[in-house]
Amino acid sequence: MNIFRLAGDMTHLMSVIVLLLKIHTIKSCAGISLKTQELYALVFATRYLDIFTDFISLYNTIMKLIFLASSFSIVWYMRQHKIVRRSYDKDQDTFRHLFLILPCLLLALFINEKFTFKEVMWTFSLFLEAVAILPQLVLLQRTRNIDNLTGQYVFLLGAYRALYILNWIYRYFTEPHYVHWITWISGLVQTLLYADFFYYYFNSWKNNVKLQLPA
Amino acid sequence: AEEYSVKDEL
Repeated sequence: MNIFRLAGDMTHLMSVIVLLLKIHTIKSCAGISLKTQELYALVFATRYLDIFTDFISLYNTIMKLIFLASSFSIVWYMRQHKIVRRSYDKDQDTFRHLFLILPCLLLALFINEKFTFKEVMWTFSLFLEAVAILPQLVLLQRTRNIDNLTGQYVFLLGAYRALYILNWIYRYFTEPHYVHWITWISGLVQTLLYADFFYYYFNSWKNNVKLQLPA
Repeated sequence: AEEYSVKDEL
């Protein structure tokens, strides 16, 4: 465990906490894409298949449980909760996530480190996580108004993967034969997808103006 | 143990 990875995990944890707090306290999910939340639930479900078979550390298991519980409860809140689901604008959140799931699944079948079910699922979850934010970014562009909790959520989500890249660089130089191109490339693609959001987020923060994404 | 190196990440 290194500081970059711990900071990355904490940032990731913060992003789901911010989102859960927003939905739980103001009982609203306005501006949040259910598609992205469902994709994240799928990412964790396919990433953590080994949660009960391979014990790595208490920290690892607890964090996995937290991410699984939070992502599924956010989806539950947005789909079932009688008050929250009223604030979900489904006619704006129209990104068909099958267009993301199928290519990631096909890619994982061809590009993986070992052709086993668990390994393909794990690789699928990496590719899917890289693009899972797209429905959310599309929704932000459409609705154009970003309340600061949603802005913080997306920012923290992008920051966590950027910290993970630093972690991979650190581990590459400190651990022998630590080479994982699949992880690194999908993590880089994921972070680049946030790049334009970061640009507008920092500008709005610097000029102290409300965050607006160009149409 | 090598395969664990990335699998130990979240």
